[in-house]
Amino acid sequence: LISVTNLRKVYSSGDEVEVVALKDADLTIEHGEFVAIMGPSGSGKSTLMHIFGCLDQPTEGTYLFDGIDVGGLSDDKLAEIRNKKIGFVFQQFNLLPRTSALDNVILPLLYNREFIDREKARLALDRVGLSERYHHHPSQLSGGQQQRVAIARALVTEPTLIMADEPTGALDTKSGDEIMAIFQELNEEGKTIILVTHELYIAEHAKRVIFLKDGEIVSDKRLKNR
Amino acid sequence: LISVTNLRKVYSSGDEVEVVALKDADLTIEHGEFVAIMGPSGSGKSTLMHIFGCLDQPTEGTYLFDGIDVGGLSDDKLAEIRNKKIGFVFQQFNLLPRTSALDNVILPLLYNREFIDREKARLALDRVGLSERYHHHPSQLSGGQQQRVAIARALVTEPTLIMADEPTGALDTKSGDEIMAIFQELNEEGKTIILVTHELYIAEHAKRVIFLKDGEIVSDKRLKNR
Ligand SMILES: Nc1ncnc2c1ncn2[C@@H]1O[C@H](COP(=O)(O)OP(=O)(O)OP(=O)(O)O)[C@@H](O)[C@H]1O
Ligand SMILES: Nc1ncnc2c1ncn2[C@@H]1O[C@H](COP(=O)(O)OP(=O)(O)OP(=O)(O)O)[C@@H](O)[C@H]1O
Ligand SMILES: [Mg+2]
Ligand SMILES: [Mg+2]
Repeated sequence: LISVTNLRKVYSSGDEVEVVALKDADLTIEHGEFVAIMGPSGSGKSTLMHIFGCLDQPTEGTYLFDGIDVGGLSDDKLAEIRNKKIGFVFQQFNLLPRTSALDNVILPLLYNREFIDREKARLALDRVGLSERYHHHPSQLSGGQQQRVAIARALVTEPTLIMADEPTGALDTKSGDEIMAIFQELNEEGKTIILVTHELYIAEHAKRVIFLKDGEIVSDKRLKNR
Repeated sequence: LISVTNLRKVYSSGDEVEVVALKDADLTIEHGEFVAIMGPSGSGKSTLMHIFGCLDQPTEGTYLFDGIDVGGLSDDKLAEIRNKKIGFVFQQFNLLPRTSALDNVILPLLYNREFIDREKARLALDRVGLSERYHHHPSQLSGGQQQRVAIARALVTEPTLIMADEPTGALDTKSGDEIMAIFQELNEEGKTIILVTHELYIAEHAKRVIFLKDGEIVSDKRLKNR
């Protein structure tokens, strides 16, 4: 599903010193895999996730998504892939501030011009334990509740690839376990899951763990017994 | 330093069902303590922290801060207490988006009309490992780097009370340990530290752990050997 070769990402902000966020990444992820990405703060995890999720383009190197060279695509075509195939949980949630939890979750259905199924959105919120918070705006939700709205939004279109950047970062252990149980169910149904986490007990729910350090992949291991 | 009695916080949003975020909390925290607050998502931790940090007022009950009844104070007086005595690390960081890391950290010094010590701000950023990111804006920083700017900002005025809402939530284990080492140093210097965390190994750096559940304190224990 995902194949990157010689992937390099450099951020340059005007006259500022450049930041090489990804140096030379080679990586393949097959359909149906369950991968955890770990590594120090600033090591390039979110950068890699944004490229995988077709939200950003590499500076150099190749990214084949489902066999298609993403580097050559127009913004419209990238948006189409994102909306149809990928569900993305952002590290900072990126919820619309003046919008209820329910409408935040409905949004991806709008983009897909699918029949806007309010019932589907409600069920997605129920699944993450927010059946009593449909009409709250983000500022009326706790940190962990906002994170769960972001998760529900990523799942409502039933995407084949789910990318989650620290999806349990704001959650207590029990809520975190409930979210991981959802991801494991989806993986058993054949969905591909890629998540970033800094907690080893969360990474252990995955079948493969990749470590990043200073923009490079330093380790890539299958987990035993999974 | 902190004494709350019969503390109750109810959020009512117009015609929406009310949310009782805190039911009836009684709690005392002495100068120089190191307290960790834990509990499920939505259990009232951030609400309690905002009241302690003089950022919000309870619906009922009494809050004595350093012997003063906070309920009776004007907004100006509350702001004065906050700026002079309290350093607050927010769960969502609350950084100014169009502002460099350095200027975000300098801000509390401005509010205090202290001599704006750029060197002090730089040292605060160095202490959290961001000496190479002074001029980056939040969107040019990783999640964990933004969190560390928020921590540096809370520490730059050398407050006597440090309140940190999930200060290691976005940090890998090593960066999290470095931050906890800073908090432990400050506590050994006599500062009072209150932090919210959902990770037990972080809570174990504190000397006392309080558990919240559904807006109530369900457990309050000294940690052995600390
Ligand atoms: N402005 C508001 N209006 C209505 N309800 C609110 C508001 N702010 C918070 N709440 C509700 O109050 C409850 C407690 O929120 P709080 O932010 O204190 O939880 P928390 O323990 O910090 O959770 P987390 O671990 O997820 O950060 C939650 O159920 C939340 O939905
Ligand atoms: N727009 C940008 N301009 C300049 N530098 C950037 C930009 N975005 C990110 N960076 C830098 O690129 C590096 C990698 O960032 P990234 O967000 O991928 O890290 P991360 O591994 O997700 O970290 P964390 O665990 O803290 O979330 C960081 O050092 C960061 O400062
Ligand atoms: Mg990140
Ligand atoms: Mg909170």
